[in-house]
Amino acid sequence: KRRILAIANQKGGVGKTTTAINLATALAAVGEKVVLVDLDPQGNASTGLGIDRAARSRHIYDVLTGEIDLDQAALATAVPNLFIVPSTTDLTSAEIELASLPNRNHRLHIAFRTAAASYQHILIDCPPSLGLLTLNALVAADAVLVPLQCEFFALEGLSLLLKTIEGVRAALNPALAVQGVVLTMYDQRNKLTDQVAQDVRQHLGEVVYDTVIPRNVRVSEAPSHGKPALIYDPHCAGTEAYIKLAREMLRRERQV
Amino acid sequence: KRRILAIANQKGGVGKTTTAINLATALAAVGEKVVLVDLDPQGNASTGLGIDRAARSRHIYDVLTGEIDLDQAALATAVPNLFIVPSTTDLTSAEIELASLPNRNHRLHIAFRTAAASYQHILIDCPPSLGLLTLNALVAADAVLVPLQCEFFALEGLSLLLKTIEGVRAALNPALAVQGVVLTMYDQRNKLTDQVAQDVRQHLGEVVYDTVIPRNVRVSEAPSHGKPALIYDPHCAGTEAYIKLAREMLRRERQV
Ligand SMILES: Nc1ncnc2c1ncn2[C@@H]1O[C@H](COP(=O)(O)OP(=O)(O)OP(=O)(O)O)[C@@H](O)[C@H]1O
Ligand SMILES: Nc1ncnc2c1ncn2[C@@H]1O[C@H](COP(=O)(O)OP(=O)(O)OP(=O)(O)O)[C@@H](O)[C@H]1O
Ligand SMILES: [Mg+2]
Ligand SMILES: [Mg+2]
Repeated sequence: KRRILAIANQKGGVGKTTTAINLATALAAVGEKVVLVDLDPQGNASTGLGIDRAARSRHIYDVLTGEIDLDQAALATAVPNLFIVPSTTDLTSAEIELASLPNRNHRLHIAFRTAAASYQHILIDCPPSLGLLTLNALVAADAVLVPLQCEFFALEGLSLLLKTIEGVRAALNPALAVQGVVLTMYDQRNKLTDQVAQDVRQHLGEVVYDTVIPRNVRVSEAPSHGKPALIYDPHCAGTEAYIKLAREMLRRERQV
Repeated sequence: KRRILAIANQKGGVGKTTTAINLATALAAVGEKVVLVDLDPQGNASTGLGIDRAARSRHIYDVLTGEIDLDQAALATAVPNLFIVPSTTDLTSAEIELASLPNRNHRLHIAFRTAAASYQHILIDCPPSLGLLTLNALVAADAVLVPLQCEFFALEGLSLLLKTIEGVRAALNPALAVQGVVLTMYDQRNKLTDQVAQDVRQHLGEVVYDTVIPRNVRVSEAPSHGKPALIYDPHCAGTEAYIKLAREMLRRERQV
């Protein structure tokens, strides 16, 4: 059965794109056929997987407006089994332009109904907001993975995000569930990190993945080479953590 | 003369709010009367200055829709000379709701025309996007201060941001200028940081402030106490850097 996972958090810079790229790569590495949908106008996921701006003539904006179908926009990446639907800055005005289209909350959901049948996993990298693009991802998804940086401002937004997911489940997508919260850029030398991590585990318990992604400079170097960390440095701490997260994620999916 | 400064960058988590709070506090500390406008639905600037969610019954959304005037929404903070117009999650739907109002790009500009006359500085903390809220800030502002984290993804978005500012200057606000780019969360142990910093200085030259904000855990601890770093830890490296930045900013304003 095909699984659609939205990687979302309205707080900026918490590791959504880094998690989307490396988790997608780790799933592809264990033989899953994966497509990563870049729903962020910044297009960082596309760049991080080595897709030149010039190669993005077909992109997610045209899929949302219904001009092309998802399979026409998907590109192969340097990673076997991993495909990407790239994004461009055209997506910046999508919030306003989609607002006047019919089924504005369901555009991505409709696109997945008629395409992407051969993928076992679809991951969606969301922008740092709770606007129409992220809403489309939540309506289309089976589950949400929430990257959370262990910092105060990031913690502040978590309850709003969980409330929004609950709202989407109640009104638009009854199947939607929070698959888990993953702690990112974890630095055990920093006592604030520890405090926030304990706080989150206390409030959310099992929802928080056992796997923690450490702060690891190799992870932040990889995108400048257009490669996921798993390829740029297969033995670094960040790569090992994302491989472990992919395993834990697959285990959680089997339990559903 | 009153100066309006937008603190903007569509890349998430680069230090916009942290810069807005601490720069506003440093300006207030040297006797400037300052108001910080929180234009981000996350409301981090309001929280970082100790404004309870319950105290935000008047907020920036009501100012943008024209229901109340800016002066009615401004609250005193614990910092002498520093006021804030708070934000709430009501602002999340503003992108869609403002889109259908007349003068949708000028709502904030119009609000400043009839209010906030007694302030010497107005700082606007922008959300991580180039949508209608950030556009309103760019139309209303005299200048833009761009916080930039020295990481690859943050660098990728810089040219789009500068192009957008140029577009607003040409079409909507001829007075708009980039006051400067400030390097944030600078960690000299990390060679990627150095490379990105050199890259940016090479391309932008004088536009980059001399002052660099170091990564400093005391800065990220301060908001959990509802205080700016300048009050939470007046002698830490982060506080000293923001005081230096305020001085450099005032020098640049005098040269205009
Ligand atoms: N585990 C890690 N170790 C070190 N750096 C990291 C790690 N994860 C992410 N980063 C870096 O932190 C920054 C923010 O991460 P990323 O861009 O993935 O976050 P995001 O949530 O997608 O941001 P946005 O909200 O702008 O979409 C990037 O420069 C990235 O390279
Ligand atoms: N100089 C610094 N040293 C250490 N931590 C910092 C520094 N500046 C910011 N931070 C931390 O980094 C995180 C991101 O900063 P901040 O929230 O100010 O960025 P932002 O650009 O406003 O994010 P968003 O895009 O979500 O609005 C926060 O948790 C903040 O506390
Ligand atoms: Mg991202
Ligand atoms: Mg912010």
